[in-house]
Amino acid sequence: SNRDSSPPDNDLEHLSENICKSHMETCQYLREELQPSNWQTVLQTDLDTYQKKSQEDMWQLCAVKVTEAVQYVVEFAKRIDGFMELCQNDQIVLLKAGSLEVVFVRMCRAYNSQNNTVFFDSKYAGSEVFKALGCDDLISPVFEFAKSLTSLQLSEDEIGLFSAYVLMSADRSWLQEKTRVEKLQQKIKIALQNLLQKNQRDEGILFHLWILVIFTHLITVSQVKILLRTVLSALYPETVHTRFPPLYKELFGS
Amino acid sequence: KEKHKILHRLLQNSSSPVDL
Repeated sequence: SNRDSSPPDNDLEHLSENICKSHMETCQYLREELQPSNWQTVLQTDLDTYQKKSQEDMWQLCAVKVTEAVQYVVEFAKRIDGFMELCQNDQIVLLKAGSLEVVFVRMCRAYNSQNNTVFFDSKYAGSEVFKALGCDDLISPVFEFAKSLTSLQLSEDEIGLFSAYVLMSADRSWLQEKTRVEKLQQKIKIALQNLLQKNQRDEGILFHLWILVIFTHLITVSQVKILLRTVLSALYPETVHTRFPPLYKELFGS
Repeated sequence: KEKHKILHRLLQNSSSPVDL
């Protein structure tokens, strides 16, 4: 809205290119690799195996998969111009608060809207696969989120910029240099707006994206609550201690 | 720092996704 305070177009173009390139370099799977036709959908026998797993075993499997995905998000963040210039406290705050949200955003690349399945453990899996976790109230919104985001049919560049915008949220608690994060997020927002405009997107898509930003926050709040209640609580301290990835504990512990 | 030592390490490493 205020052209005078906007960063120069060159800066924005450079940032946009940098973020899109970083996204492609760190997206874990290429879009072609994720084609549902390349992978099996979970069959009844597999489904039984997943559903018969103990809650602990299923949480452990998910913790490992989430941690793998988060490591790519950390790498994504590191390559975004400006992120490594933030103080280390803020880098950690942003990653702790936002890395899971970016994993959820990236999930739309691995979601098959034909049968409401998502790529998990080298197969396309429906929500029933996660039943043993014992938290349908978390799984349903995650699938709903993937469905909503997929329906926008975002390009890879749009997903990259949207992910960066979510990650650089200046409203996270405990940031020490909030203004620096705000400036970076604002630049990413303008870059995303420019890209959407260039791609001749309907103006409504921006509104839809903001709603989804809010939604990712809600999912994470729900995620953390459930994790605290079922996994990192006193229920399975031994499992968490010995079998959960250390990075997972750092990210979601407290 | 001790509380987030893995994150610190990841942030300091010049790792690439293939190393992950």
